[in-house]
Order: sequence, then C-alpha cells, then structure tokens
Amino acid sequence: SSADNIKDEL
Amino acid sequence: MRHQNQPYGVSLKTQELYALVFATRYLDIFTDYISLYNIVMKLIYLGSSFSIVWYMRRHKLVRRSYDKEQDTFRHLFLIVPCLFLALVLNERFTFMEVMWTFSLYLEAVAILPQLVLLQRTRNIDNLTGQYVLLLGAYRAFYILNWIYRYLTEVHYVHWITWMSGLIQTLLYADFFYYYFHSWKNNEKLQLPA
Repeated sequence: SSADNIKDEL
Repeated sequence: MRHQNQPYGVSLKTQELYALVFATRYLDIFTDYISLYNIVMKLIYLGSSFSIVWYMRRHKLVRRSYDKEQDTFRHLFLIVPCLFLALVLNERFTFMEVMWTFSLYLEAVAILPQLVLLQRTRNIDNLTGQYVLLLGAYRAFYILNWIYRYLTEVHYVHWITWMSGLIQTLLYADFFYYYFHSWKNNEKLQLPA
C-alpha cells in the first residue's frame, strides 16, 4: 500500500 | 528548451501526464513527514514536471514551434481507465490510497503520447532520444531493486507497484530495441510508424 511503499520509493 | 527555445519533439501531453502522476502520488507531503530527503525529492519532482508543462504552454517561442497537430494523444483515454482501475484494484479503499494507485497506473502509460509523437516525427532529436532512454532505464533499475528486495526481505511483495512498473518498462522495450540498433549501426534513430 502507499504507506509502506512511499517510504522507500518516490 | 530554454537554451534553444524549441521543444525538441518532447510531447506536452506526456509532460502533463507526468505532472498529474506526481501531483496524485505526493499528496502525502501535506499529511505526514517521512524524512527531509523524501520531501525535498518530492518537491523537486513536482517542481520540475510542472515547470516543464508551464514552460511548454506559456513560453511564446517554445509554444509556437511545438507541433501541437502532431502531439494529439487524448489524455482522457489514459486517465479514465487508470482512475477506474485504481477504484477497483487497490489495497485500501481510501482517498489517498486510490490516488496513489491511480498515479502508479498512470505513470505506467504516461510515456505513450511521447512514443507516438516519436513515431510521427521522422528525425528524432538526440536529446529527446536520450531523455526517453533514461526514463525507461530509471524504471528498469527499479525492477532490479524489487528483485533484490524480494530475495532478501521476508514478505516483501508489492503486486500493484511491480505490475505497473513492469508494464511501464515493457512499453519501452521496442524503443530500447530501436535505440540500441541505431546506436550499434551508428544511424539516426527512427521508430517504425
């Protein structure tokens, strides 16, 4: 989901 | 563009789609703070994509030489299906999550107007060819990262990110093929119509 993904992938 | 006052066959449609991709993906800069790097890079992405669109639309010299009758790909043909798919296929039905998912699907297809324009404009400018090549290579490197993380981290699975990233890279595949051949035979890059 965006929450865990957005940390390492812009 | 700034230096030569000409658009170099860059598709305004694609640039506008990219601006929309980043605008819908980086809504979280208003809600939560992850790191300085994270917020700075997002602002750079937003700033650069919107400034390219602004420049191509507003700057009188670039706008005049930009061939709008060639760059005719209709955005909505890409935006509507991606929005629909994001509403149906997402990991959590919240506004932020759907917007983020929409931006992933849209990014996967945002290059299409540019590839169509390249097919139409016979002589592809080196700068634009390199630009598209690097856009594709950037995506391809992500795939290497995903493979590494899948192998080294337990439960690292992101189907939506992986599938849209894979489709995006595949769309570049034929461009990479023709780019490589033009480079190998030392010819001017031309895409078949």
